[in-house]
Amino acid sequence: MKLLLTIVQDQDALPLLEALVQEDYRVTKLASTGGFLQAGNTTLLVGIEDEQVEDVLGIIKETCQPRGKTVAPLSPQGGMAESYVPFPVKVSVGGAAVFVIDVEQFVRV
Amino acid sequence: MKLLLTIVQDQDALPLLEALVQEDYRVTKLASTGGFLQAGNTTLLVGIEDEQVEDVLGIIKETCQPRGKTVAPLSPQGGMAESYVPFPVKVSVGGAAVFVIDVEQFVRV
Amino acid sequence: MKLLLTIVQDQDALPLLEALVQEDYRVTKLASTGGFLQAGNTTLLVGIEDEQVEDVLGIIKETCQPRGKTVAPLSPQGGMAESYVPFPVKVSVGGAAVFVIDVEQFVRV
Ligand SMILES: Nc1ncnc2c1ncn2[C@@H]1O[C@@H]2COP(=O)(O)O[C@H]3[C@@H](O)[C@H](n4cnc5c(N)ncnc54)O[C@@H]3COP(=O)(O)O[C@H]2[C@H]1O
Ligand SMILES: Nc1ncnc2c1ncn2[C@@H]1O[C@@H]2COP(=O)(O)O[C@H]3[C@@H](O)[C@H](n4cnc5c(N)ncnc54)O[C@@H]3COP(=O)(O)O[C@H]2[C@H]1O
Ligand SMILES: Nc1ncnc2c1ncn2[C@@H]1O[C@@H]2COP(=O)(O)O[C@H]3[C@@H](O)[C@H](n4cnc5c(N)ncnc54)O[C@@H]3COP(=O)(O)O[C@H]2[C@H]1O
Repeated sequence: MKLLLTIVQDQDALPLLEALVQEDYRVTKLASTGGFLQAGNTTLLVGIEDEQVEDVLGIIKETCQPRGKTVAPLSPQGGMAESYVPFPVKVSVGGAAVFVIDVEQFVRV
Repeated sequence: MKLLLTIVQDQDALPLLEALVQEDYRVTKLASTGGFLQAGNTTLLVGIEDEQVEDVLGIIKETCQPRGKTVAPLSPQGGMAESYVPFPVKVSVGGAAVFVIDVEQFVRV
Repeated sequence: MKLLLTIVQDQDALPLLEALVQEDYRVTKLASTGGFLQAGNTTLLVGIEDEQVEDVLGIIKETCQPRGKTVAPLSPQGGMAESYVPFPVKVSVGGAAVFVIDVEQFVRV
């Protein structure tokens, strides 16, 4: 068994969740925050059989879109002073970051 | 060391947490949402020594109950139209879904 | 690749997040709750290359402080009655609990 820990943009979370449930996959959703943009995003936990990894990665690729996000200038905070940007910056945010983790044992109670 | 990522129903979360703390186990709680019922549930992180896995699984089995939940009919949404159910459906929700993951290194600061 | 699942005290979470982002590391933040103190803390997910583990652990050690926390007496609840403490107790909370987990595959969409 594998656990796919999948971080996606909020606007893709529900369509992805529905696409996975529609294909009989089990999914758990956690609200999360991106460290760089300090904006909300979504972390999904998807536990699947080893041979289903490619199929689920395919559903994620179809549903989640990379987007450019414009970021207001960060004010200089403590150690960040030298990376202070005086004008808006465009940051490209990927569609999804997926960590495939091996599950030694899965138990349903 | 193993990390038990344990998804339980909200009503079993606190009794389970207390039972584990009572036995000297360390536990961290995350609020989560089930993908299918879109209802709140609880994800617990329990980091334990390898030889404690059976003991902790025993505590989970004693504390967490499977339950039948009646689900209001899902309205047809986009791709879900063909699974639209015009009357309430009973879904059986397990007591717990437990993923046992190997921890390569554990560091306390 | 490794995923560092790092549980820290709330007051260290933002300084740690900024220190990691400053060093070009990617970080995702989850709000969590400690099982024993039932008080809010923060769980960070940091996905890094294998050879970066020591560097990131060093940043965590510099930023996160162990602290003593005074806990109001717990009232006897159900099975906890024998551990009822009639006066405030000092509990030492570590700076961070870090689980290093192996990532079989990392996919960016
Ligand atoms: N230290 C840094 N320096 C310069 N640019 C940085 C940076 N950290 C992030 N970025 C850029 O900003 C985007 C948003 O990052 P954020 O941390 O808000 O939101 C991230 C984060 O929550 C999560 N994530 C991605 N890779 C991760 C990893 N290796 N570990 C943990 N979380 C990760 O996925 C979200 C989207 O990541 P993505 O890479 O597509 O897109 C990132 C990346 O293009
Ligand atoms: N492999 C896995 N990966 C990630 N998370 C997992 C998981 N297996 C279980 N979970 C989590 O545990 C909760 C209970 O799952 P259980 O299978 O007992 O009980 C499930 C199951 O009986 C049924 N169900 C879930 N997904 C389904 C689907 N795609 N098709 C049909 N029935 C589904 O509805 C109940 C509630 O599901 P819900 O999603 O709300 O909530 C799920 C989900 O949050
Ligand atoms: N193996 C593990 N698995 C999952 N999560 C883990 C973990 N080790 C630590 N944590 C997380 O890190 C927080 C700080 O743990 P620490 O051991 O430094 O500091 C702990 C420890 O000194 C003490 N403590 C925790 N559980 C205890 C127990 N069952 N019996 C006695 N003391 C306990 O109270 C402090 C606060 O604990 P709290 O639960 O509120 O918050 C914990 C918990 O959220």
